[in-house]
Amino acid sequence: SVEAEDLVKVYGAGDTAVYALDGVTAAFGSGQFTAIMGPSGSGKSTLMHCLAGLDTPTSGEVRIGDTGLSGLSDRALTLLRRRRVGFVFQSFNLLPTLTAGQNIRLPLDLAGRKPDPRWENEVVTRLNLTDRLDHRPAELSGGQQQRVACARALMTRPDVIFADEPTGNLDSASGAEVLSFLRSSVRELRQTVIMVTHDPVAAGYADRVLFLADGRVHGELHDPTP
Amino acid sequence: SVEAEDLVKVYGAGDTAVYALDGVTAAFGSGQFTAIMGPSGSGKSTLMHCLAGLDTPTSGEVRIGDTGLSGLSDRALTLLRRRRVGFVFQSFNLLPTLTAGQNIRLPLDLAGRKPDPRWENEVVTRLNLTDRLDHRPAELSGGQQQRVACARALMTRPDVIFADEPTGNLDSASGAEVLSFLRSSVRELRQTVIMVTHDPVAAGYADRVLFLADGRVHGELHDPTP
Ligand SMILES: Nc1ncnc2c1ncn2[C@@H]1O[C@H](COP(=O)(O)OP(=O)(O)OP(=O)(O)O)[C@@H](O)[C@H]1O
Ligand SMILES: Nc1ncnc2c1ncn2[C@@H]1O[C@H](COP(=O)(O)OP(=O)(O)OP(=O)(O)O)[C@@H](O)[C@H]1O
Ligand SMILES: [Mg+2]
Ligand SMILES: [Mg+2]
Repeated sequence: SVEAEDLVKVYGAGDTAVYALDGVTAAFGSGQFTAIMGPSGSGKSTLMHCLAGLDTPTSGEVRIGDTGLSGLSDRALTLLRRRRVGFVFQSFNLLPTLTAGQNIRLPLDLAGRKPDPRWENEVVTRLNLTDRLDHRPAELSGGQQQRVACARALMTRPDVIFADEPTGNLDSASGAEVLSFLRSSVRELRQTVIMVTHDPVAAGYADRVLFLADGRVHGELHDPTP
Repeated sequence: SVEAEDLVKVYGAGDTAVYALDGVTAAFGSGQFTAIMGPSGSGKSTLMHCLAGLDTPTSGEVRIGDTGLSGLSDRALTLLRRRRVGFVFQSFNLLPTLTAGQNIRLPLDLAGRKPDPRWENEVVTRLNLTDRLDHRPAELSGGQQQRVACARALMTRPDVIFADEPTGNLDSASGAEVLSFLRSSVRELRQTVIMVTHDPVAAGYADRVLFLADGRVHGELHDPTP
């Protein structure tokens, strides 16, 4: 599970200060799939990065499980993320010199863990990446890169998966595959999934939707499918 | 206008060869807004890059206006693109060391042309970028970066605008702004607009939709809104 308490993130200072987050409090439980929606620039990616320990808030607290992040050293934070967090970045962040297959296995390699061949096969097959594994990101389409980024986050079966607009570059069939994968991660593996999306169809896969605007939570919707 | 005749683009060779384009013929007239849809990996970005002269097809012909691209030197191709083409890239391709404002003006600067202050103000205001102009791409949200990429393509009022999934990272309000801008470029400025999208709502802004699959045109739909 993940918790945020009174998160504030300010860039700059004085009258050019940007309050990317302006007091966000929220809790995300195990086995819960939360979608986060809101206008461009409303703070969604900033919130995700703070929740995953990739960015430090100006003030406020984040907890992953019972571990508060603010007290941790960089090393401890890195180890915590490696063990417990998967992140699908809005801009993919694949390593250009590694193949798709190497990018997908990277978190396991860094954690010194062996891949589970059946799980790896499941992830690669359902995301339709089997014949692209030996290609580097520059040789992949935008949607293929996005699916590689998703596969990389799914491979370690982490406690928490953060997905920042994971279907923005995908056609509806590929998008549905990613979304059903995320939902079964929640239902079957009891993971916590937090997904930013602009797409109401994608939000419909979640158990609830949080609405962000101007760095604050503006509302919540439970069981979003009619 | 833009024309493609029997375009083929092959990557690799032998039995690992990938036919990104497998014989595409299409024409895009002035004052026409065409959407291109199709599954991830079907060749949409490859087609756009070949049509814009950013990539050389394995075989086949591309014409922009009455100028065939295959005979041109690199220098002539660069000048043609600079004068006549705007391109919104699927991965934005903003220069990280320039501010948003500098990125937006870059094509004009390279062409040695002065910005039209009223047009620049119109583009920046309607895309809601006014207070982000002094920030570099790393300080912008994903959607803000995408809007900067759109603004950069619109600034020179080129004959042809290629937009590769220009609303994938935008909420519906920002997306609608970009799409209505593209449509008025067609209606009022008689530009040719070719837009790749996965979003049926975005495709609804176009005059017609071309469907791509496995590197080939699989169908066409005119006046896609019901
Ligand atoms: N340099 C390359 N080497 C090998 N294959 C490539 C290369 N560049 C692209 N491809 C392949 O060509 C095919 C078409 O790619 P393209 O980027 O045109 O797809 P797309 O329709 O734009 O997909 P998306 O909707 O995911 O952006 C894909 O299967 C891709 O992996
Ligand atoms: N390093 C920075 N310096 C200044 N402002 C920043 C910086 N990083 C982000 N911002 C600003 O913080 C605000 C929130 O950004 P964020 O990336 O969280 O938005 P978002 O909700 O993810 O938007 P999108 O839907 O466009 O991806 C934006 O206005 C952005 O420009
Ligand atoms: Mg974002
Ligand atoms: Mg593409």
